[in-house]
Amino acid sequence: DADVPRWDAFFKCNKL
Amino acid sequence: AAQPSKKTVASRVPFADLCSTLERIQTCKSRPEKTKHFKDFLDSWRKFHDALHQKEKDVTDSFYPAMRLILPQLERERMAYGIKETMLAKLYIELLNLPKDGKDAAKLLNYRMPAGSRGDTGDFAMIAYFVLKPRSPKQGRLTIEQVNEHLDAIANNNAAKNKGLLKKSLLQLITQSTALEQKWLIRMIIKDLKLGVSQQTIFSVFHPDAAELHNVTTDLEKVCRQLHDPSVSLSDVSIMLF
Repeated sequence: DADVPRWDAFFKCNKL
Repeated sequence: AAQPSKKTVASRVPFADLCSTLERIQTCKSRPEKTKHFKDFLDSWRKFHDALHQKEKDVTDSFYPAMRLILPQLERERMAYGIKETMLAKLYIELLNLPKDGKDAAKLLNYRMPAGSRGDTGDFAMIAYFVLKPRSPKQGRLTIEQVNEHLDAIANNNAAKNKGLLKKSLLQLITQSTALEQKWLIRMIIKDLKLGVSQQTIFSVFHPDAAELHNVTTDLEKVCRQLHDPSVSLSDVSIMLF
């Protein structure tokens, strides 16, 4: 999974 | 031969991120702000999708696993859950060991009664949220794909009229979720998200032709797959079809 993209690189979710 | 790894976006997106997006959509006032929050989530999903599937052909993955949770009233694939507020109230009272004649149990069972100043009369999910908040895990760990799998299990157990397994699959879902996630899960199960945004608006942000293709097909998965790329127009798709 090393080169599999990560979701948190695409979506910044500032905690509520 | 080893099965190709079925990489899906939904198996890598935390359900918590969808819930925080829904929370922002619901709490902000103006329509442009509401649609912006939805568009931010959708754009991130599409970019991640392109990166995850960049070398693949005939990709069937799409935004559908999330869209079916955002528009639960359009669900056609999964059967009914057979769960209403009263059943959820009784399940929570049992699960949380709430005293039957206690305040919190009464709040859940009498959720339609006007009480408190929060203006949550009749909003079972909101009332449950405040009861659950001190008693739920602080960190959820389910992905959108896992939430859909649990909802499939609930619907299948309901169809099989297996109340025991239905309760068990519902417990597996809620015990791994935060109070905020459970608030949105309840709304998805009851099929009323109270977002303050119409289905048409959600469709128009997703793709200009989405509402029309859904009207023709009433198939949410087909809409999400065929119009996954916002630059593809319905006429292109129909040419491909025929």
